[in-house]
Amino acid sequence: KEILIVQPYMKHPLQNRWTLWFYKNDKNKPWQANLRLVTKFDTVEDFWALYNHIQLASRLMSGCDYAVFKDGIEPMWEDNRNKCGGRWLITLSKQQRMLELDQYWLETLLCLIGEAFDDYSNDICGAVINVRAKGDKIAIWTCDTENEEAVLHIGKTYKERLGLPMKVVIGYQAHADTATKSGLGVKNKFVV
Amino acid sequence: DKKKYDREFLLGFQFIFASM
Repeated sequence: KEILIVQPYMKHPLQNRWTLWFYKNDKNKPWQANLRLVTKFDTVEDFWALYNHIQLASRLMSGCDYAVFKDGIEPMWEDNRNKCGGRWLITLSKQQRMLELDQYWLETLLCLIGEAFDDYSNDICGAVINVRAKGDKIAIWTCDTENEEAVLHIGKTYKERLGLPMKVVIGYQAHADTATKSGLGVKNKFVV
Repeated sequence: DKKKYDREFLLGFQFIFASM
């Protein structure tokens, strides 16, 4: 008799469980009502099953966001883990939507789920992509603007992972400043 | 021990079930 040995497939666990959020801009509702928790994942395989299933960011309607945050952290300034923090912000031109937006967003996700920031990965809260007619934005959110060592390490590593040229400068803004910004724009607490 | 995965390792799994 032939014995068939079936090897169970073991999924690869991630260091953290992550939540995917989706935001669709419906001006008739308060913004909180437009924010939806889509699903959670904590293995490499489940990440890909989700990523391959959902719409590419470049194909979302203007006014939509994706956000991927550690389980238990909501993608808003007010969350306890965000309110003292800030974000490394990547602003893209309209032309970059078709060329680089999806590639940058995937690389951002791979940095998150792969724990690409060494000991400072604990400072990571999540990442947001805003699809907007006036120019798309991608940002990595960290929990503490005062933890300069962590913020700078995350910024340098992130810039490298995106393959941004040295001459391109990215800025880190505290959420508290972004929340109270006047029309003039938000000052950068750090740049790399 | 921290579960760290580099991008090449992660990318290797994108279509793993399709190839099974």
